[in-house]
Amino acid sequence: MGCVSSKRRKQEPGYEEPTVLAAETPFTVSEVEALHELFKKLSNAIIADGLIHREEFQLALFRNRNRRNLFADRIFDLFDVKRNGVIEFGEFVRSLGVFHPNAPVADKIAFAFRLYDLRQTGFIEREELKEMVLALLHESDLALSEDVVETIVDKTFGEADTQGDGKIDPEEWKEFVSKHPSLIKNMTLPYLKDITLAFPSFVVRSEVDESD
Amino acid sequence: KFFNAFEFISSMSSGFDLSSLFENK
Repeated sequence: MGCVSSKRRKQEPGYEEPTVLAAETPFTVSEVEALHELFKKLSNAIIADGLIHREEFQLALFRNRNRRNLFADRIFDLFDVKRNGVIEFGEFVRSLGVFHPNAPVADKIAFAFRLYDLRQTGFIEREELKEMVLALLHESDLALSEDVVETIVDKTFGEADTQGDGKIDPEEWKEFVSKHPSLIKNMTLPYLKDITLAFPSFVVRSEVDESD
Repeated sequence: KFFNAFEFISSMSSGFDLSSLFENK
């Protein structure tokens, strides 16, 4: 049984062996197998091709395949390491590894930086921060005047941009996060510690040992 | 209290909260 299933899995595009992924991430082999159960559900929700398309990602996050969101888009883009428009299983596991409670804090800080570096210039620029604040206001239906938004962005930049060159570099970001650790709170998903409990169906169907 | 734009974004954006990936699956 394990052999047949293992062959089938290997035919999935982007499938990588759980032992390899476990060695490169904070996950155990069992947890990677459980993540594969989740991945199968997400990646076959709209198009049954074993790859997570942007609409499937949106559907999983918002229960709505058409709901675009700046931050969800950025996270999708960061997960899509190959930049081919889909998230493969290996990309999914490696990216989620950063969100594991045991992942290095430095990795979480770096991931958050890349998330905010909208135009991927290597810096978080003032205009990017303003764009994100405006996107959030739009998302939340909160109304703030242009002046208030400018003040919020200025104050934040005033503290984070210690060199005063109009952009936040990775070192400044690291320093800023150390003063405001809540900034990376969303970079930890407690669910990942209990992933095998969330997907218990895997436990009775595990085949790592037998196929090896 | 200092109004931190990044805290505002990270605490309020639904697109930033990946926990929904694990819920109701």
